[in-house]
Amino acid sequence: LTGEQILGSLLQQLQLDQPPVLDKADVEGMVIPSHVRTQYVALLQHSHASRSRGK
Amino acid sequence: RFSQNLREVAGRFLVSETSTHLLVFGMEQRLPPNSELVQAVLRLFQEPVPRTALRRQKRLSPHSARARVTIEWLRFRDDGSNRTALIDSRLVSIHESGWKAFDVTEAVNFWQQLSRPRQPLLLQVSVQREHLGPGTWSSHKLVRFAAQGTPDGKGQGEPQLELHTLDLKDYGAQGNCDPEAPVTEGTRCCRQEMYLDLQGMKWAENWILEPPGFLTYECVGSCLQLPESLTSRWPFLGPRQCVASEMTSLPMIVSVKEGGRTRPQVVSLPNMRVQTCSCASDGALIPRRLQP
Repeated sequence: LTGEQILGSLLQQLQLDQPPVLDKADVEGMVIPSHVRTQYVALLQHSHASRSRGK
Repeated sequence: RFSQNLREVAGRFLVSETSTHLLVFGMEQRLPPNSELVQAVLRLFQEPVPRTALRRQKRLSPHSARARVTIEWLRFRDDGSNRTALIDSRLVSIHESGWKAFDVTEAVNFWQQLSRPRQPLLLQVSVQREHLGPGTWSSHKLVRFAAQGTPDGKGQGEPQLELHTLDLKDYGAQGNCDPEAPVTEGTRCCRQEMYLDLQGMKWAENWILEPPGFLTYECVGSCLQLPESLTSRWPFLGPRQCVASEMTSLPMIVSVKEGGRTRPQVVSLPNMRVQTCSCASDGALIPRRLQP
């Protein structure tokens, strides 16, 4: 798995032609809301659980 | 029928005369643990047709001397309903007799996907007319396969299920690579761990919020190849290669700009991380997933 493959998959998923150019100021001080973090953690756990089942 | 504007439409009911047999194979402990099913072959003995019956068939239906034999996998579901999956279907001649082999690998693959305790392997064998419609004599009635418990009591010609397996102790992958040992040509197929640092990538700057990097894997090493005696038996199998057999998704949090505002969003990239590496033969059947 390479960075290029991740970039390609991300662009496809978000339906973008190229990666967005974001300034540091755009994300500085940005707080990730708890519901977004919860969703992310749930996906991580699901991914980990399916890996354990595979073993 | 009652309108002069409508032409009469005659419906014809075509009876599909089928003889069906259900074969039941107790499979538990038949497949060795840690083995790969290469091929499952169902052998049915087609009994010879008496000459008098053949003469009569030739007189009544000179152009129909074949029947369609269909093999289906039958599954009983928890709710009491049943489902069938087509495994093989072919024409056989009524003039032939002897062993007929059907590839039922897919049926055994399906059976392996059932949750335990597993029901026996059920194979439904149907013998049908070659063509449906008038003017075809019932040649299919002459196609008979020997059943279990033949009158002679010797069990000759009984249905047989042959299971050809490979021992994955020798022919499989070894799990995760030894991080201490360098990967060489002789390394047996394994999953190698590496770290992908997203923070060092220019395109990811200020875009990827989580994760900063992650463990990723790749399948490296080589696989033990089949001896010539087996490759000649299974010519459809190509070389065994070390490949990713199961993949998992990669979740991320990215920043998305909308209307001058930036907000975090979760995305999940499918099939990004290698879950397991396996030795697989090029050209081998990829098992269909069992539908619920």
